[in-house]
Amino acid sequence: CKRIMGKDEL
Amino acid sequence: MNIFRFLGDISHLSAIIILLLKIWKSRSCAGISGKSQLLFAIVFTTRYLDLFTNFISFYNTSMKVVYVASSYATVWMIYSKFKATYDGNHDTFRVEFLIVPTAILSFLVNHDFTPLEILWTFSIYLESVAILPQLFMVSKTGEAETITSHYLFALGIYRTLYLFNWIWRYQFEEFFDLIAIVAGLVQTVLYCDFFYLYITKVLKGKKLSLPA
Repeated sequence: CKRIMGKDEL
Repeated sequence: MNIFRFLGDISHLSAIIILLLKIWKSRSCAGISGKSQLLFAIVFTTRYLDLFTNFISFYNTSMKVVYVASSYATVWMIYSKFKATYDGNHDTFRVEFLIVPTAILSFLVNHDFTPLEILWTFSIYLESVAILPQLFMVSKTGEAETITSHYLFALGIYRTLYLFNWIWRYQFEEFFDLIAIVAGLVQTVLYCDFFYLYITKVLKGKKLSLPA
């Protein structure tokens, strides 16, 4: 699974 | 950026501003749990350490800075500026019961065993339960001011909107993060009882009060 948070979400 | 995420961010920002203004204008933090606000300050601090390591967008950076700064301002108002109005006698939730288990869990279940990643994971877990001292305080006193109810509603609906955002992103971008999703679900479930009271009472012009 790919990370989404910590990268572009708050 | 989809509509759910944008509305989620706006609702989160609104919650923070509503609380700041409520305390500042009334010169009182009565009915507000300092412990929950302290936990939110820890959540933002540990999550947004990536402000120093990578840049995403002007929007992202400015929102993070505003969230961190306002959480510290809120804590300062409760524990220093308007300390005399802080209702510590009713703010009795034991925060170590939230901090210790979420800290342990973030060491055990994370995406990557690195300091920044573990702190990020800890912030996600802690955020999901950080409102409990506030909800505990409301249930203990049996009531909440209407403005406090609006604050809680905006804060609760923000993560609910993020759930829709994650469904969207899974559907169209094939991205997902199980840690964030499970914690977001837990966080939303904790607000369900409050959402029900908010819709059935506060939106009909009544004050939020619990049956004895």
